[in-house]
Amino acid sequence: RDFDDLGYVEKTDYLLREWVSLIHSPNGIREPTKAFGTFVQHLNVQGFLKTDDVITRFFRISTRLCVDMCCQALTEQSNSPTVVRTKCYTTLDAYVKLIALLVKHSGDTANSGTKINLLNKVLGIVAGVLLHDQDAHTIEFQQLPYQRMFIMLFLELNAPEPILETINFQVLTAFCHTLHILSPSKAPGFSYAWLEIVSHRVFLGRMLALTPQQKGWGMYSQLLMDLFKFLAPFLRNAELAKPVTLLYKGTLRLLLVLLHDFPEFLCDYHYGFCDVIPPNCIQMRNLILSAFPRNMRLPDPFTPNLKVDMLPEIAHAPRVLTNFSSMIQPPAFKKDLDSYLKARAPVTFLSELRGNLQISQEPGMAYNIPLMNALVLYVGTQAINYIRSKSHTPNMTTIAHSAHMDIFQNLAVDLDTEGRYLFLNAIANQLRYPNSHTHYFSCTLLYLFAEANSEAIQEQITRVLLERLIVNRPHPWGLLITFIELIKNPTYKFWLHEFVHCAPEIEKLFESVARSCM
Amino acid sequence: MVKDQFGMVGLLTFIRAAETDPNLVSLALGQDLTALGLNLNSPDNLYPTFGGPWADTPCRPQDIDFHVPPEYLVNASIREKLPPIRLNRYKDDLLFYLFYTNPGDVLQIAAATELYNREWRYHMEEKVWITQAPGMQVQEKTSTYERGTYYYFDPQNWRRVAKEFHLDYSKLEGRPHLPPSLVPMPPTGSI
Amino acid sequence: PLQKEHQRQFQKLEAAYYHMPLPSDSEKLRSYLARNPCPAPPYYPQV
Repeated sequence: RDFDDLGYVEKTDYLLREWVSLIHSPNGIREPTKAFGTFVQHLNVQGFLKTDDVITRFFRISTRLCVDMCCQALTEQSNSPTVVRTKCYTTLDAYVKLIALLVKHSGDTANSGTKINLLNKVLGIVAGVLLHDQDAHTIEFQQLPYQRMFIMLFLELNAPEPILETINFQVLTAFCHTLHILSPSKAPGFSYAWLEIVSHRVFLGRMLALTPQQKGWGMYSQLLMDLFKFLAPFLRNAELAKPVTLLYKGTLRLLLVLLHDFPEFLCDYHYGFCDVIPPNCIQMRNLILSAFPRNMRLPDPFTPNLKVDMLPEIAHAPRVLTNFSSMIQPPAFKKDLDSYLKARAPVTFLSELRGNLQISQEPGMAYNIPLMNALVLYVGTQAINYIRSKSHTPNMTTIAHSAHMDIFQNLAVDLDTEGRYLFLNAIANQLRYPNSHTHYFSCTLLYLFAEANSEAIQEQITRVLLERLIVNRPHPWGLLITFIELIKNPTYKFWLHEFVHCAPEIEKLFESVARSCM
Repeated sequence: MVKDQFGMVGLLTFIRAAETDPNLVSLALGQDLTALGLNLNSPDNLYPTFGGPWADTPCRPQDIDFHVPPEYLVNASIREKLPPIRLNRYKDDLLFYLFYTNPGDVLQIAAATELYNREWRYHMEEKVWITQAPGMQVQEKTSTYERGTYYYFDPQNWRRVAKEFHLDYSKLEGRPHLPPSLVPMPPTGSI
Repeated sequence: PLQKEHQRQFQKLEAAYYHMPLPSDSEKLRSYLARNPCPAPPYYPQV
């Protein structure tokens, strides 16, 4: 409909070209605000800023014109790639400059609402054009114009200027909201560009380092979850096609930077991430679980006679910024669970437990994994509180013979192999840096091994630990100390089990891991 | 033992399959994350120079923009008046600067070519530029090597250093070549 | 197996794989000494 009015489109096109020329002229570069002032007068005279609808239409058509110009340039073979891209950048950067100046100078200084509303409007328009474009031109869809618009606008609006500093958090929120709308699941054709934006050094700096009180962390974690959710179905298939491998590798690089620079961020949000990362993505999960606060010194897990029980850190609970307790659904189940934890009755609760966790008969989707994870962490944290309330500390004695351990032992025995694997994964996901959760769940895993009434349980515990250890580094501290304890402590008679010697490769693996542990 | 994919046999099967299928390795055994071009032992934060999810190296200094007052951006008004870039006009010092600060760029190769023209030779094993020290005679010379005192350029201390070398000619790079498909240097520009 | 929706997503991802972003796409326009990537010998400094 916008493009039905050819006269209007032509006028918009003419004005845009005029602006591009103006802002790239020597005077425009030196005094952009002056050039902007002149141009805005022009827009006003032409009626392009009269009403909200008119402004919206102007931006929609302008966005479309810029995108079309880029796409045409990119498909031309006559010029070199560098020349083509430079032509695209020139137009896109000018358009972005116009948007940035309009945002900066709209409304008055005291009221930032007008500015943010305009920004949200423009971001929404660009996102809308993108989604429409992606659906209309699957194979020919070009990420470049949209990527450039978003990242350059972000850089413009994060310039160190007083006007922009006062609205910075709202600017970040607006961008995160737009990136969430354009998450890879919604705009897969934009995925690589999306990851470029989310990984950009200025974006990372603003979201995770410069915004006070870590106010950007929650939004950034949501973007990472969007990425993991998109990758999950493809990674579950294990055999990765090249496009997926590339996106996965880019994700690993980003996670490495986060692990190095913002480990506390990974610590705080590890729970939500592990909920959406498929169980077979072991290295990626290990990366997240290996994070520990920078002010912490981890004792060497290979220290002979390391007394984990004596470490002061195990008295402290880690931050978990997901409300996992509310993820135990339905409410009736949560109520029954709390009742059982309080009274250790009725026994029927245990026999019905499996049913609450199973959701379908479809292979690979039989269990509610988020519910399993929430149940495990909830029961474990309740157990820690209960033990502390008795003025004890969690250890191999105090964790036993409780409603909490009833539940864990019941799950270990009653679930089928798939369910048990997922259950043990949920426990292993809490084996991180020294803290009360790591310690409790390490003891729990070892207790379940020692008290297992079948070798299958012991085999699966071993499988869950081993597969997390044989991948390339990093490895979480809690994982290492649990495995070392399992193979060193004669209580567990680890080396006497058949599954340790079931094949030469497995034997070699254990020997190799044991050698490096001891 | 557990007979399905959730026990040790399942793990073993996957590991065995990964031995022949490289696509499976990336998830089964993971990758060497130290080979992704990030200095994970750096005491400084990585994000300020992070080149992006598919960059093998961090950003070069010239790739990192900084906000400057618009008055500083004079290129548009003077670029037509600047002489074109001609490497043969510049001193060795600038050529070394271009060589060391533009890895993986046409400029690196162009600077290398000009250094070669000035009788510098790149030692492929020592990874330094070497030239004959003026006034110093070669002590020994055969068809495959020569020995004597030469200058090499030390990029850490940014100076020429005299040193005795046994120069095996096979270890010296020949004339550098720009791939013909690449765009030549822009005719105008400024530094 | 991949659901239909995921297969559709993969098709779009695969199409995007042939139009990968370049480093210069996220950088300010350099009017001089723009990036001009060129494969250099492995014995040259890489960083």
